[in-house]
Amino acid sequence: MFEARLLRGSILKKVLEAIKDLLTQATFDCDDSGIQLQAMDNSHVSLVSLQLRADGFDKYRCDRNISMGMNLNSVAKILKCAGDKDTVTMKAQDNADTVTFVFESPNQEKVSDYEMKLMNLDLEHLGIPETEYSCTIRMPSAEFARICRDLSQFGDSMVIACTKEGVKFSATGEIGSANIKLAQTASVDKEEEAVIIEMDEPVTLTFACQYLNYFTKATSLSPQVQLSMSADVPLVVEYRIQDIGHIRYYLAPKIED
Amino acid sequence: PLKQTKLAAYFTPT
Repeated sequence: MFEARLLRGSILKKVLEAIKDLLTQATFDCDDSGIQLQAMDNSHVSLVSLQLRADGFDKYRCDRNISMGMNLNSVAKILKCAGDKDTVTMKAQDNADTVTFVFESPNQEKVSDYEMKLMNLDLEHLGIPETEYSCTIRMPSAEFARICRDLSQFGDSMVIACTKEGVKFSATGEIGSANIKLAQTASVDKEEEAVIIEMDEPVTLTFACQYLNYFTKATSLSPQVQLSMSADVPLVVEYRIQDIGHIRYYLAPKIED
Repeated sequence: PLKQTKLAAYFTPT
């Protein structure tokens, strides 16, 4: 039997909001280390990699490895029925064809359960090579969401140029051109508000704004976001989920034809 | 013009 119980149920609500617009369906791979999900969007241009460690749950039991194929729109609808302060439990019998979500209100006076059919998905799994990135940028996640939203009004591509001075986000289109430069924060007194750049080599890459705006749906999961870049490899946009794991988005770059 | 690449060009299916 599989059972995962989380007092901070809002984390699962936010995780589904962060992936349901990019992916239509995905497999939750559960083993005794926790829950992993890896899936590409339909155009195979971006990939979501979610990890929720077993030790981040208030109760976690996984007698046998189980892979649960789910329609993410359905899961999002079910999780919308959970209160922000509810405890959320996901459970399934071994080789079951349904999964049950149980929501308990903080005062235990209201308990809801939703049972959903599982899907047989044989989605291809991609091997993501461990990479030493030339540039990593840690910045406030709300700042990154704002930049993606503002620049996507100017063009459907965004250029991210990272140098030792800082990072520049640019877009051009019919209206004109826009550039946003962020300098490395000098005195890091509040880590969460700092822009911290580690650069081995300068990197400039171009990405489609629409995917970046899908990624920023994860903003509520973490006050910070980390961008990792190297020449001619996919961008990594990572949101750490406190005490339990992370959600990582990979995006293939756009290149001169 | 810019061409959007695909992830399969960078990650190998396992």
